[in-house]
Amino acid sequence: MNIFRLAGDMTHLFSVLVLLLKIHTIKSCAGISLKTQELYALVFTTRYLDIFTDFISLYNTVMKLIFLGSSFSIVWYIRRHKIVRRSYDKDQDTFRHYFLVIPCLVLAVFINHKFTFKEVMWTFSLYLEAVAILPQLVLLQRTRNIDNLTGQYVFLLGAYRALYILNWIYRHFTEPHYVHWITWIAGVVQTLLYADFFYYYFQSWKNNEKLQLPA
Amino acid sequence: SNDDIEKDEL
Repeated sequence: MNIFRLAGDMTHLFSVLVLLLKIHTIKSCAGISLKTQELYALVFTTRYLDIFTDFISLYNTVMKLIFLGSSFSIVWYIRRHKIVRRSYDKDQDTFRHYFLVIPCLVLAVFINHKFTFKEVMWTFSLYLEAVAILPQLVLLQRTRNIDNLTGQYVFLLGAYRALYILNWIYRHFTEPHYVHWITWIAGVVQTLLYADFFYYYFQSWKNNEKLQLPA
Repeated sequence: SNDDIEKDEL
């Protein structure tokens, strides 16, 4: 494991912790897209089908369990928690799941390394993760006042993707047999989706202003 | 098998 990969995983972990902490302590999910969170729960479920069959390392298994557990807890909080659910703005979070899920599924069936259930599901999870942030980005654009924690959450998620790209570049040079072109393309697409957000995030940071995305 | 790509990333 190289430093970029570890930093990427840690940023991913922090993003989830920031979000859980926000929801748990403030008892509010204002500005958070349930659609995106449900898509992440689906991403982790379909990606980690091998969690009990293929052992890679303790680190790997523990992280998988954390991502599965946290994504389902977040969805539970927004849908079921009697206080948190009141802060969910359903009318603003209108992105349709199937606009993303169906094309990703079709793509995974046709473009994969091997046509087996587990492999297609794994590939589907990569495609879906690449676009799962879209409902959240749309919601951010509609929200006039983005609170700091929500901004940091999205920033950390974007940073995680950027660090993974550095990790792949590093691995490409240090591990000659490391070729994962589906992962790379999906990962680059995913990172590009954050470009616009990053631009406004840094602008607001530089000018010491509140983050606001143009409509 | 050798066909399987290693999935050591999260």
